[in-house]
Amino acid sequence: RPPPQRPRVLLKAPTLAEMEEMNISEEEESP
Amino acid sequence: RPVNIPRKEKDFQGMFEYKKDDEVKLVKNLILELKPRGVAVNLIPGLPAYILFMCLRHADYLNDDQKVRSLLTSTINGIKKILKKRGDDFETVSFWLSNTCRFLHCLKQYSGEEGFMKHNTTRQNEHCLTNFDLAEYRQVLSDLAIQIYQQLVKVMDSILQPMIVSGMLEHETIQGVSGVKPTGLRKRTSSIADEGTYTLDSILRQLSAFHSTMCQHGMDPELIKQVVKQMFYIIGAVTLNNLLLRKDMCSWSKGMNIRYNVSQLEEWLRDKNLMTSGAKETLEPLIQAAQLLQVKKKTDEDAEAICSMCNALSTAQIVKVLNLYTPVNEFEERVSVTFIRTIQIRLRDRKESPQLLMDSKQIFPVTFPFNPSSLSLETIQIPTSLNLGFLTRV
Repeated sequence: RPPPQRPRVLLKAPTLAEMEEMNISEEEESP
Repeated sequence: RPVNIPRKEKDFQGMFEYKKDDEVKLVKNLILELKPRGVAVNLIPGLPAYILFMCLRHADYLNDDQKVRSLLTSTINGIKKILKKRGDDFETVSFWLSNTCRFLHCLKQYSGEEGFMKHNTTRQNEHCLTNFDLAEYRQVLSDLAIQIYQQLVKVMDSILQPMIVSGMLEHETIQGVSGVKPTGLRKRTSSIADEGTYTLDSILRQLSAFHSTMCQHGMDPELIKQVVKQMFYIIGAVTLNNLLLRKDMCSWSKGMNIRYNVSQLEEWLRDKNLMTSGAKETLEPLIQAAQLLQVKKKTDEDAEAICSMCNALSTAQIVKVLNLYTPVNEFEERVSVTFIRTIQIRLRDRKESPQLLMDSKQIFPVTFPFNPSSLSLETIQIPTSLNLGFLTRV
């Protein structure tokens, strides 16, 4: 029997709007 | 001499290994610079989505949450970027809507959640994510898919709009029905559409082009149905709104023309196996307006028949059509004020909006029913034309 699967860790995600804001600020910072 | 022994399909685990530093190149080559009409036309439907998911699987396998997050964020931002750049190109938007949905379905199919595993083979179950639960990222992708869908509707609307009034109302699909103009003057006969005039055929050909492209991109059939329903709603609403504002569109012969055009649209739905899409039902207000142009409009019995028949038209719309109705010849009378008053009295208890025109910009809410794939990930290979040689098939 295969070993029982350990529970997967829930990855918290930003909202779509938050992702876009992070992306805009990253683009502004990069040369 | 070294011998190159190819690995058997069963040895592959359905993942693509990549270095963190290659993530930018991955997004660039697979998303930002991929042309739907270029190399992508020969790809299996949804291939970009499968490749991205197989990379994600590897990051998950390494138990590297930063790598997983980074790939998901870059993917989502990459798709948004290309849609901002080429968001008025139907093929681009359709391609990325199909791939975003496929990516979302992969995240569900291989999530390890029982509800999404019912149709998986044993092999597919082995490919479920091992370490991370990405339910919150699925929500983000779902929100992205909704945005892309709305963008697709706008692009298709902008292409269809110039064709609708000309094709549905102005051009006479059945030649010779209108022997005279509503003004009483005889029309000159013409067997060819004027140059630059859109006909019903233009609309049907455009709908076919849309449908063919969406199918080639592997768009979910249930999603295609929703898109078609939305397009038919737009055609019906724009046609009806125009009719409600133009006296020259409110005649018996125009009613005949509209009914014929609607029957051709229905025939198109039948031909594409889309009769269950709900598209035909969106044309009901237009169909009833066309019928109203053709029925008798004199007696109390006629008024009762009209009130029963026009359940998809508001009182304001019925009254407008009756007021605009123009007889084709001097023997027919206009609709009497008494008749219109009778209709208004019969319908006074209806609870409805006093608005005359339909909202042609209304977009129906969209859903993305789960659509698992029968493809097994270990069989997927990347064509060299995608310039992704830095990915290692694992």
